Amino acid sequence: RYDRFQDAFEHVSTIIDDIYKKLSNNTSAQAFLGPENAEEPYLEGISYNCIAPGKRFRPMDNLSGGEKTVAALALLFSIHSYQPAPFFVLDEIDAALDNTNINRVARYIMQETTTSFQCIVISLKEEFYCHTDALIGIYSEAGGECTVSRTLTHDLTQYPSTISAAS
Amino acid sequence: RYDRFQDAFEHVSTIIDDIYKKLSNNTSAQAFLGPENAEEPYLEGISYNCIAPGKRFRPMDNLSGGEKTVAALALLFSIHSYQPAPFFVLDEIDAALDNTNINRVARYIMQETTTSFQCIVISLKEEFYCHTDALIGIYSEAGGECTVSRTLTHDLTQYPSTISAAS
Amino acid sequence: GFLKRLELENFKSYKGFQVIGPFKRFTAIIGPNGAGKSNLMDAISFVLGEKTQHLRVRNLKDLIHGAPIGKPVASRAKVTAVYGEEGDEEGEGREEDIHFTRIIVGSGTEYRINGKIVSPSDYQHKLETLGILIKAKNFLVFQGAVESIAMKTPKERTHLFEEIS
Amino acid sequence: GFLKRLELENFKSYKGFQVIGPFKRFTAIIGPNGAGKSNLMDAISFVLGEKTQHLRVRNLKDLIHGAPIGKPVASRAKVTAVYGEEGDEEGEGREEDIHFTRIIVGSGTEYRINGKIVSPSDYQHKLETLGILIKAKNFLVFQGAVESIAMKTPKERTHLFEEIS
Ligand SMILES: Nc1ncnc2c1ncn2[C@@H]1O[C@H](COP(=O)(O)OP(=O)(O)OP(=O)(O)O)[C@@H](O)[C@H]1O
Ligand SMILES: Nc1ncnc2c1ncn2[C@@H]1O[C@H](COP(=O)(O)OP(=O)(O)OP(=O)(O)O)[C@@H](O)[C@H]1O
Ligand SMILES: [Mg+2]
Ligand SMILES: [Mg+2]
Repeated sequence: RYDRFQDAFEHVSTIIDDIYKKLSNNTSAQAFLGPENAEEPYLEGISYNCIAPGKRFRPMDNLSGGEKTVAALALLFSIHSYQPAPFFVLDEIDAALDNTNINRVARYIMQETTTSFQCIVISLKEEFYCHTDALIGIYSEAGGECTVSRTLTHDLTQYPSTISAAS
Repeated sequence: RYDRFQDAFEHVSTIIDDIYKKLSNNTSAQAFLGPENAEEPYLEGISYNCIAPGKRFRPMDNLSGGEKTVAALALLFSIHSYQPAPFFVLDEIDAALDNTNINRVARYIMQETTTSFQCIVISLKEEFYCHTDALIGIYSEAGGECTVSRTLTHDLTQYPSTISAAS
Repeated sequence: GFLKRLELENFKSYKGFQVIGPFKRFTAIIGPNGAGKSNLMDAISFVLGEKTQHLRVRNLKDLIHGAPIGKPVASRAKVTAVYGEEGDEEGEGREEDIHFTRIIVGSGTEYRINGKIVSPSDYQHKLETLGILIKAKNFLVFQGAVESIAMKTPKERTHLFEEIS
Repeated sequence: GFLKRLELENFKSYKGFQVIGPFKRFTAIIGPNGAGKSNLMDAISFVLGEKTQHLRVRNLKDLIHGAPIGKPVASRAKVTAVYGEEGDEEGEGREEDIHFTRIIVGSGTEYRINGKIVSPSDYQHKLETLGILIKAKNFLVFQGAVESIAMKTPKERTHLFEEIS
């Protein structure tokens, strides 16, 4: 039981820095997980700290809304790499992100979906969903007493990649 | 004390429906506030219900993220009309809104700022801030050990209104 | 493997029988406020065994189309997730496809794999062999919940590691 | 009346003395993640008397520029809100302008109106005559908090009405 915990912790804490650098698109970004009790990490808590590019070490509650979202995604993706579920479902994770960070997160997901997982995202921002392979549009049928949802599917792979256009 | 409470409650509950209709840009939308104890409303709670255009009465926790934001703004603006502060400061209230609702909320604020209050909004979405009179751009100066914020101001009133172009 | 498509029957705002998909490697669900995007995520969470409090309802019956306005259209609601292996993105009905189905019947639910009724623990076990662990909470992020992943307390983080190990 | 401009001195990420403005009738604050937009809202909340827990810090000293990395650049931080009457949007220094100032000194704060030190209750009282009631919470919406306004419990709503009446 302790060995498995140690194994998970070591895997995630070595990979998180790399993922955070990729998500921030900046090698000076740093992320690290540290046990409060080095001997027996499962007894106490685990601290998490991110250093956004160009800034120094400061407590996590000091981050802005968008910076917290990027830090959260770094942790989510690194935990996933230890215990890989085949797909993600992410509901409006881009709400607090500016366009630069939207682009970075979308590119990261784009790269990872070709190699390691499937991703289904719900988004209101074109800057985010223009990077996907397919769109499922939901609309509500008029008239009824309550919402009746209908869907339309649109395959984006038939178009030249927007990425090269958007870069 | 009771009279003042009654006064506030009556003012807000008569105006909220009108404001919600304006924010939804639809006369079939409805919003109402109801005391749980009609004799003495200050003793019990006050319920709040919104009926989005084209839907029937259903509990508030059934609303989607964007629908909750519009309902919240209707309540905020109606309370304001009873106890008018001279200005609002709203931090990324557009995060859960789709472009249609962004447009509606921005137009409502635009109209109200010419007559009844000043409004300062923080936003990441061009669809929202293109409707304002002035932009204050914040950027962080490179190089320091911690974030150093600087500002640039840009007066939009000198350009032809984007609204007539965007309508 | 990956999720190929969903089949919904009277689940939340999805009236009648509807097939949603095909899902590609990177798929976006888009549409106006209140159209039913998060309801689709609820359908995926439901079919994988998620508890009702994470599906934004008080009890299972509220998941049936029409229930919030007191007019449920049926006594049952059903979701099927069709899970397939790589390479046969468009291949319909390949024999390796696994159909996971969860059905609301009365106040309980029924679980089926490829049409055959199974016990909840067998259902969960089959999902775990594919790496789908609802308990680990490492692949579903609900609306408005992303920032809180970074802001857990140190103790909560330890608990997270316990779940995945 | 309306808010004409702000003057910040070593407040959060705003180093040194900076004038922000002029604010028009409808003004947007824009910029990348982490640039300092919400810090500007904190400056407005602070100068109007908001408590530290709504300013995202544990104690007042953390509001001084540099404090989160252990290198505060000064022992004081200051915010002044210049409030003016309609019609003189661009008019500098009209005699009717009111300068509300709040200064962090040591572990307490000092309040000034037009440069003269006043008691916290006189300060609050003057703001109330202009319709600015921090307690009523009817004009400041912090990041991520808008939906919760609609989802208050019935009792919380009654309390809201008590505050504004
Ligand atoms: N059992 C049900 N039967 C019919 N309609 C339902 C049912 N449950 C929820 N709804 C309706 O579904 C709608 C909400 O859908 P959902 O939360 O999926 O929206 P959304 O597309 O995610 O919107 P947003 O972009 O605002 O987050 C509501 O209008 C709600 O009334
Ligand atoms: N006392 C301080 N001195 C220096 N920097 C500070 C201080 N307090 C906070 N900061 C920094 O200010 C930044 C946060 O700014 P803020 O929350 O205003 O960002 P924002 O522009 O609102 O971003 P977002 O769009 O992500 O919400 C953080 O990087 C934080 O480290
Ligand atoms: Mg939603
Ligand atoms: Mg912010």
